[in-house]
Formats: sequence, structure tokens, C-alpha cells
Amino acid sequence: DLLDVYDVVLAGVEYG
Amino acid sequence: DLIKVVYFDEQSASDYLDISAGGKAVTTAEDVRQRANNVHAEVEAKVAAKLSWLPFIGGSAGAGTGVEASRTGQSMLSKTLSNTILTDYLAKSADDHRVRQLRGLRVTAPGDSMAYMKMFTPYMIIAKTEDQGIDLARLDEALAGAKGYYELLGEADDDVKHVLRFNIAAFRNNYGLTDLGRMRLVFHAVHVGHTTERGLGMEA
Repeated sequence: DLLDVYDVVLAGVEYG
Repeated sequence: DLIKVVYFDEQSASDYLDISAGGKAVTTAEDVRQRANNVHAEVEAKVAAKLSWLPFIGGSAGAGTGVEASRTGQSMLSKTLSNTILTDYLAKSADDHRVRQLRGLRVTAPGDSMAYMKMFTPYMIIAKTEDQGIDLARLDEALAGAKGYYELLGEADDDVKHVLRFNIAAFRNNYGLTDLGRMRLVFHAVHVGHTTERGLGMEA
């Protein structure tokens, strides 16, 4: 089946 | 609420800011430049000249200075510019449902994908190649040239899978594809289409 494709703009670690 | 940014596609973010501003690209760029300059008022004009490769610095600073910003040797002004875009982007995208924030994903590279290959090819520089048909040492170069984006599989707790595409040039602080799987990250992502899991394979 089909998977959604996303272009990633930002990846980071969140506080908490 | 971010405390560490490992990947930031600055060009996409700056396009996003410009387009959100109604196509007033010059205004936004000028604004970003202005504020970055204010922060760095004490920095000599020389530094700005060295950044002439940034599209919004423009031709004002003599072209052809041939500055190569190495991955770590980024100047402070260019860092400020970059962080100004980052701050603007975070503020603007926070309430934009088109930019999805994906959390709690397990990120992996499928065994036969380009991304998987790309994780190993940098090490092939140490491989002995004399008696082989292909130059393994240059395989990394070849892959880098073939594809600017790499797809990883992101699996959520509810077993829903997404494909995440990364611009290989947008990693920060010397992070790379291999590091993503080991970190608990939030991904800001724009939905661009659909594919099958098989479509990620090298052959496809």
C-alpha cells in the first residue's frame, strides 16, 4: 500500500 | 522549545518564509539581512563580502571571492543569518497545519535503499579496489552525485509508516544520515506525495 512521502525541513531535539 | 537542531533545510525554509510573505522575497530577505547585520554591527564589511554567495546578500559585495564555507568553519555572521531564518521559520510554521510535526518516529533505512548504501559508502575509501571491476572508493561520490535527497522510513508507535526525505546538504553540526536513527527527534515535514515501500529500493 501507499506510504506518505514528506520532505523534511527541520529535525531537532525538543526540550523535555 | 527546540534545544538542538541536527538538520535544517535553510533554502526550503527561506522559500517558505518568502512565499508566506506573499512573494515579497526581496523584502523578507532584506529584513533577515538587516536584522542579522544589526546583531553583528561590529563585524567588518569584509565578512559580508565573503558571504556574497548567499542569494540575498546580492552583488553588492564583490563577486568571486571564492569563499568555501566548510562544514565547521562557518563564519559567525553566516551562522546568525542562518539562525535568523531558523527563528523566523519556527515562529511562522508553528501554527501552520501544512507543516506537520512528526514525533516519536523510529527512523531506519530499508536494507536495499539508496539511503542505506549512502551510510556505508563513505567507508569504502579504505577498501582495496585494485582487483575489482568498480572503484569502490568513488562509490560514495557517485551516490552523492546521483541523488541529493535520501529517503528514510519513519515508523510511528501505531505502526503507521511514513517516508521522510532528507536533503543531504542540510545536516548541521556534522550530523549525518546514520545519526538520525539513534536520536529522539521531532521532524518538521511537508507532505509531497506517495510511494510504495518497494519504491525505495535501489532497483526502483
